[in-house]
Parts: sequence; structure tokens; C-alpha cells
Amino acid sequence: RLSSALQGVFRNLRGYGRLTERNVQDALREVRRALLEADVNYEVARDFIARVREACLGEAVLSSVTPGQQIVKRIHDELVRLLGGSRRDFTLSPAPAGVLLLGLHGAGKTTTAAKLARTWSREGRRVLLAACDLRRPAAVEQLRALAARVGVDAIGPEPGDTVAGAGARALETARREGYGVVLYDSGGRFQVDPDLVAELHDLHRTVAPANTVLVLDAATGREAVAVARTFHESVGLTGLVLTKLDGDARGGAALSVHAATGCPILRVGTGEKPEDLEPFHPDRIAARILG
Amino acid sequence: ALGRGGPDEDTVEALEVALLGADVSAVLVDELVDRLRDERTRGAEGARAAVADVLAAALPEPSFDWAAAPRPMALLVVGVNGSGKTTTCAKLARAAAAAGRRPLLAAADTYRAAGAEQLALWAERLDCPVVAGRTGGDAAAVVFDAAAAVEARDRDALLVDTAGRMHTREPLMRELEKLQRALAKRMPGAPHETWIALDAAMGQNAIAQARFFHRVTPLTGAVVTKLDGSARAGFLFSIGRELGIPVCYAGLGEGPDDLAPFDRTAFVQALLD
Ligand SMILES: Nc1nc2c(ncn2[C@@H]2O[C@H](COP(=O)(O)OP(=O)(O)OP(=O)(O)O)[C@@H](O)[C@H]2O)c(=O)[nH]1
Ligand SMILES: Nc1nc2c(ncn2[C@@H]2O[C@H](COP(=O)(O)OP(=O)(O)OP(=O)(O)O)[C@@H](O)[C@H]2O)c(=O)[nH]1
Ligand SMILES: [Mg+2]
Ligand SMILES: [Mg+2]
Repeated sequence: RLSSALQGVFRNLRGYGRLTERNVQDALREVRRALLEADVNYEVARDFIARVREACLGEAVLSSVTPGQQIVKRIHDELVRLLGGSRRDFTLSPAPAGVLLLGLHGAGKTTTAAKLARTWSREGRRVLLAACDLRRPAAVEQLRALAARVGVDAIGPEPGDTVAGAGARALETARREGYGVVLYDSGGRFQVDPDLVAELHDLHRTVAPANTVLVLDAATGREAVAVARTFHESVGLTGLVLTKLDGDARGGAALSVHAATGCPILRVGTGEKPEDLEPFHPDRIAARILG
Repeated sequence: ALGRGGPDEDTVEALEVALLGADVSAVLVDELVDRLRDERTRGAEGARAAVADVLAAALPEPSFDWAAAPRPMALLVVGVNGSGKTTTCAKLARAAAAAGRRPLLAAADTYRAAGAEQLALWAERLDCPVVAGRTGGDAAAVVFDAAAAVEARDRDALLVDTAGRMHTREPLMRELEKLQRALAKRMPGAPHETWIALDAAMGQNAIAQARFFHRVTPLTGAVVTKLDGSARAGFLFSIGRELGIPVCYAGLGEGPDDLAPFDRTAFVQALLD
């Protein structure tokens, strides 16, 4: 645990009054260790420590009787500030507002599409779920089943459609039939697969969605930075959804992705059911990352 | 500078960054770095070889062999949501048939939307018999029926696909025990193998996943999936050392042939490159 690790660093200094810069360095090494164990990318952790170093060398920390607590507080506050800073939300107008979900295989895109559809449908919006995963067996069936479960319309591809073509068909239907929101569920892909990145790029260009959202598993390791950065460069991300926070992953990927893209985390997935979608609380994820 | 007493600091730091970036645990990296600093390793190449040796030693040697496995046998595939279980079961059916076995797939994911349909589609493509239940039905009943079908249809390798579940959810982990008991009831000695699917892109949480699943349904192997991405699955060393679970296969794509026996040496070399 970080707080006990820091207590360990400062235990031997009690009674010597003021801390030295060296003591703070030792403490920051423990913080770096905690971040790395929380799956924060090495460079992101290093840059983050550099940012907070100044704050940790201030008078309040150096002459405190509980310097460990002071440092944790400053780290925590900076994490919250970073993660919660850009408090944007989805852009749901003008209609039909497009929301394109993308990400690695199995991240939770299809499930998240249904969760978002449920949320917005309960707000009185007319939502269309658009299946744009033409690769995974039974992907369209999965989306249709979820759509039925949350009481929302779904549209699938026609034989011969390309991924972009399926998206265009959905957008055309959304406009013609007056839907308020159209959610495009895309297939899983690696950011290092040029064909799949090109496919995503085509889909994005075709449907020109107001929202381009990376769906990321909270347990993702240090590759999260590369994943987010490449997708951001290719299609421009407007937000993130972090899934599977009902597990016990520390969630350092959240910090890594934020560092790489500056995008807001819009929602978090906390389970498999359609209602398991919550607003993002930066203080909770900060506490989790710090362990 | 390359003097006596260990490789230079730049080499050590470069290795440290490479290993951390590959999701090797910070504890193991520290241990390796300490070793390198004490060792009389000479230069960058010596350091790399020393690290490669320690890492390779952390991975238990897999001993599973389709030809030698009992007839009939049952293999249970478990893991957290989205880790690649269903796709891996399809690939294993392909591998089993190629190795002269007669597989039968059990779609014991009775929870997730289109969970059984996904496996059924694969079974059709592979021309492999499959036993499924209805969504919302009892997974243990599917498993029991599938074991009976193995006997009735003269198959000799039952491959059981289970629903994804968070290792932190007690009732779901209990259900897995129930599946094991149902299997054992209908097929003596089953499950002969219980393998966990681990997504190569996961960070340190993969270790917790393996630990928890291992406690509930003792794991005899692991399949590292999605290794065709950029992630390096460095967590496998901790799992190997702490739990002794061998990695039997690597998933290298979305197709039925995208499965290869796990090559420990190649894995370590690729990680250090
Ligand atoms: N426990 C938990 N499971 C989740 C969450 N979100 C999604 N899942 C599950 O994760 C698994 C994968 O979800 P999908 O929606 O199929 O993922 P995907 O990104 O569409 O997968 P691909 O289309 O294959 O890339 C399913 O078992 C979901 O039920 C979550 O927040 N918590
Ligand atoms: N590239 C690649 N994709 C894979 C691999 N294994 C699985 N996938 C993909 O990962 C996604 C999830 O695979 P599934 O087989 O549905 O995973 P699962 O563990 O059964 O998921 P749940 O049943 O929902 O928990 C799908 O898009 C698969 O095609 C692999 O080795 N390489
Ligand atoms: Mg999907
Ligand atoms: Mg499955």
C-alpha cells in the first residue's frame, strides 16, 4: 500500500525536523513504484512524478510532521485534477448524433453500446444501434439481442456491405427515420494492424460522428498509451469509456490514456448488465491507482 | 563504461524500461536489475543473455500432448470477460482434430447475449459437433449433457467454453466449481485440463486473475491470447514463478488456425528485442 510504503520511508526521520530533498526523492520513488504496479506506463509515471516533484518540495511538506500524508495528498490531488480536468460529455445534438465506439478485441464495445443506448433511450431519445462489426461470428446477433433487451432499435449490415457501407446505411436510416442518436459498434482491432486502422478510418470518414470513443478495459497494461495514441492520431478521439471496473485492476491505463490523448473519461463500465454504466469519478480512480 | 563489476548503467536502464514496458512486474524487474548490478556480466550482450536466462527459467515447461492425453478427456477453458475463451475453444477443436483427436464443443456460456451462438457458428465452420443450452439455462446441465454426448457420439475430447467472469465475483467463481463437479460426475477424471485464457494486453491484473481462478479450479495450463498485437504479456513470468502454471498455447489471430504451441524461448527473445 502506498501510504504504508511512504510511512516506511519517513519512519527513520522522525524527530529530525525538516525533510531534505533527498527524503522527498525516496518518497517519490515509492510513488513511482505504486504507479508502475498500477499499470501506469513508464514514461507517463516518470512525467507525472516530475510534475508533482515541485509541489512535494514545498514548505508544507518539508516541515510537516506527517510528510507521507502530505505527499499522498498532493499526488492524489494532481491525479484528480488531470483525470477530471476536462469535464466534457457526449455531444448529442444535432440529430442524428453519431457515437462511434472503437477499441481492442473484447474491451466491451458491443456491451457498452447497449448500455449507452439504454441510458439515452431512458432520457427520451430515439436511439439506433448500428452493427458495424462484420468479422466476429455472431457479433450482429449479439448487438441485436442486447438491443431487444434494452428496448432500442438495431440495424445490421446487408450482404456485400463493407464496414463503411454498413455505417453509411445506418446513418441514412437514422436521418430518414428521425433518430436522435446513432451508435456505431465497430469490431475489435489492434492499432498495429494497418488494414484494420484503415477500415476504422474509412468508417469514421463516412459517418463523420460527433463522438469518437475509445472503449478500454481497465485492466489494460502499459500498451494502453500506444493504443490510445495511434487511434487518436488516426481518427481523433473525443472521449473514453473505461470498462470492467468491477474487477480489481488498479486502472493505471486511465492515466496513461489521458496523458496520450487529453481525452475525458466519459463513463465507466461496472458489470455485464445494461444498467452497469456509471459516471466517471476522478477521485475514485485516483484512489484506486494509488492503491 | 564497460568495466568489471557489471554492465553499464545505460544498458541496465534500457533493459529496465523494456521489461516494464512489456508488463513484466516491477518486483521482478527490480530483482533482475539487482542481479545485473552484482553479476560480472560483461557489456550489453552479456546483460541481455543473463536476463533471458532468468526469464526463461521462470516459465514452466508445458507437458500437454493431445496424443498422450486420456481418452476421453475434458478440457475446461476459463477466464475473465473478453479474454478470448470462445475463440480459443474453436482453435483448440481445430488443433485437437489435427492431432488425431475427435473433439466435441460444449457451449456452457448460458449467460452472455449470443454466447452460445458464437461457439455454434464456429463449430459449424469446423465441422465439429457442439452441445449448447438456451441462454439463461443452467451451465452445469449443458456440461453434463455434453459429457454424455461425448460417449454417445464416440468423441474423445470435450472442450468446454465457459462464460466470462470477474475473479472478484464470488458467486460466479462458485459456479465454476459446480461446472467441474458436473463434469466429474459424468466423465471420470474430468476435467483433465483446466486452462485460463489470458489476454496479452493485460497488465499486472492478469496475475491476480490467474491466482484467483487457480484457487477455485486448479489450473493445469494457460493460453495467452491476442499475442499478435503489440502487447508482450510480461505478466506470464510472475504467473509461472508464483503459480507454476505452464503456458500451453498462444493465440495469434482471430481465425481457427491462429493458435501455436507456446514457444518459451521465442517469447523471451521477442520481449527483449
Ligand atoms: N464484468 C464486466 N464485464 C463487462 C463489462 N463490459 C463488458 N463486459 C463483458 O466483456 C465481454 C466482452 O464484451 P463485448 O461487448 O463483447 O466486447 P467487444 O469490445 O465488443 O468485443 P469485440 O467485438 O470482440 O472486440 C463480455 O462478456 C461482456 O459482457 C464490464 O464493465 N464489466
Ligand atoms: N487478434 C486476436 N484476436 C483474438 C484472439 N483471441 C480472441 N480474439 C478476439 O477477441 C475477441 C473476444 O474473443 P472471445 O472469444 O469472444 O472472448 P471470450 O473470452 O469468449 O469473451 P466472453 O465470453 O464475452 O467473456 C473477439 O473479437 C476475438 O476474435 C487472438 O489470439 N488474436
Ligand atoms: Mg463487439
Ligand atoms: Mg465467450
